[in-house]
Parts: sequence; structure tokens; C-alpha cells
Amino acid sequence: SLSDEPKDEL
Amino acid sequence: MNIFRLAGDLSHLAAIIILLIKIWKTRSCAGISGRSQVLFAIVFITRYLDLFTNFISAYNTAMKVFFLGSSIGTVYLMYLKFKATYDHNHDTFRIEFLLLPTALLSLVLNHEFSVMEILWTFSIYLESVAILPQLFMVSKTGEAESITSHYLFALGSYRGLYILNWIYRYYFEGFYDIIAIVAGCVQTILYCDFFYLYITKVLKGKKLQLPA
Repeated sequence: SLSDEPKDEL
Repeated sequence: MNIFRLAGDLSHLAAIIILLIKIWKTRSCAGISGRSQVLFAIVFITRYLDLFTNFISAYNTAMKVFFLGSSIGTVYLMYLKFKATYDHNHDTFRIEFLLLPTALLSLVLNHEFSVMEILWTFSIYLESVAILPQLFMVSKTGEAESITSHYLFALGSYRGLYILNWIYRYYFEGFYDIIAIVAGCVQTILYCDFFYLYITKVLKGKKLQLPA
């Protein structure tokens, strides 16, 4: 899911 | 990283630098909403907790550290160093009307019910409306200094450019984050009225003055 991916956007 | 994302980030960076230069050079924070600046500091603090848990890139870390430091620094300049110039009589927007609904919404609409994810979601929702005290202040006084208008224009452009980035990422990477997209669109829409005034007045060399 999205929450597992590191958030690269600021 | 695509060109829209980079342009958006640089626009965001420019907005913050413009604001700091204005306050520092004029030794005054007149016309700036301290309440919006406090909200932005909360936005960055709650969003960038992943600085401690994830390393993405040197660019990512450097920008996060700058946004955190500059937003906290701006609050310091407004509420301590240049406190006497802070126009608090005109800065009366009730921020609990923004903090409480965005906090509740982040508990209900999130990607995962975990502390980090809820704080990230809260920061996205809060950012979308954090400029309202500033826009309210401009409408209350009926005018804004040119430098304040440039600040607002750069800050509004940033989320607008992010929308182009999200469209690009959807088509070319198959990536999308519905929470960021919807909140980002709301955020950009809030600036539309201001963009219109900026283009029709400030760019033609006039002061931003609202019709009486």
C-alpha cells in the first residue's frame, strides 16, 4: 500500500 | 523527479526565502499572518518526522531540514524578535476552525491507521487550508505590500505546479496519491482569487488593493 512506500514528495 | 515537481519545490523555496528577506530587510513582519506561519510550522513538523525513519535522498533531506528550520525561524522572528511590528489586530482568523476539522478528517480519511501516517495525512489536510488566515488578513486590511503578494504568488504556484507533477506521475509512472491530489487541488483553488488580482494588478506595477 501507499503507506509502505517512502514519501519522496515534499 | 520531473520538471514540474522541481519547479514546484523551487517555487516553494522561493516563497519562504522571499518572506524571510522581507522580514529581515524591513525589520518588520507587518501584513504577515503569524497564525498562518504557525500552521505552516505545524505542517512541516508533523510531515517530516520521517526524517528520523527514512532516508530518501540528500535533496529530500536538505529540503525538509530547510523547510523545518525556516518555518520555525519565521515563527521566532514574528513572535519574538520583531514582535512589536506584528500586526495582530488584523490577524484574527480562528485557527482552531482549521486545526480541529483537519485533525478529525485525518483520523477518518487516511491510507493507514498508524501514528506516522495519520500525522502525514493531517499535515497534508492542514497545509491545504493553512494560508486562510493570511488571505483573511489581506481581505481585512484590503491591501498587501508587493513583496507579500510575490510571496503569496510563489506559495500558490508551488501547489499548482505539484498538480502538473501528479498528472505527469499518473501518466508516466502510474503513481497517484488521492489524499495529496485532492488536498493539493483544494489548496490551489484557494489561491485563484488572489492569482487573478496578482496578474491584473501587481504585475502591472500597481499595489494589490481589493475593491472596497
